[in-house]
Amino acid sequence: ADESDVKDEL
Amino acid sequence: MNIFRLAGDMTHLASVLVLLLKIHTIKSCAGVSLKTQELYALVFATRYLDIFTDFISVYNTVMKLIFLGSSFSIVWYIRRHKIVRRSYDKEQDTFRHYFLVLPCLLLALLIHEKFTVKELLWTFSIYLEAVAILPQLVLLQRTRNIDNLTGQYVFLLGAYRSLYILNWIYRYFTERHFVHWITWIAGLVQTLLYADFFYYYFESWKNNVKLQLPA
Repeated sequence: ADESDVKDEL
Repeated sequence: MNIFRLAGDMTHLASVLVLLLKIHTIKSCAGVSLKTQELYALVFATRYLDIFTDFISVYNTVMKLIFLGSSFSIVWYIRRHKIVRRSYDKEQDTFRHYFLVLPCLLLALLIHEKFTVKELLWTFSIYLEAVAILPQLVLLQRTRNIDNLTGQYVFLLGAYRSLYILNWIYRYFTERHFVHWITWIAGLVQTLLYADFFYYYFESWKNNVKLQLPA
């Protein structure tokens, strides 16, 4: 998944 | 990771730990809505499915495990603990939370980013988190008096949501990163739900009177 796709927030 | 995001996560962590500590220490859940706690456990269960597939950071994984563990522990205490369960006010905590779960499920099926199981469940959890506090706010209004720990719990949750909005604004201007509009709108709606509570919380704090929500 490209960067914006990664759900890095909780 | 910016300061707003970290402060938001720490405030969110504090809200669940304060609640769990209260219930564990005084063996009472007076004023706490089991419905809201069950909804939060469902929010975490449907949002943190990626804990096994995508590794983002140790911090991310540890926080997800803490939120999952604490929310399910709180539900267990109120449902199963022989002393705590006696103080659960089931006559007052009557918000039919299925009326919140079903619309969120339908909305996730209608409005989502990708039509995959993981994405649908994640979107469902975003919608559900926005409304999960409602049974607790209704219970606070019904019982009218707010014992300070439950008030603190709602206050910390509202602060966590407000900090997340600042985090999104900060990321937009610094990283040109923008959260998906679904996250943005659901997060905004959720934070607005707290605005009303904040007003009465500060009023009572300013006038140093017991917090009374209007019926």
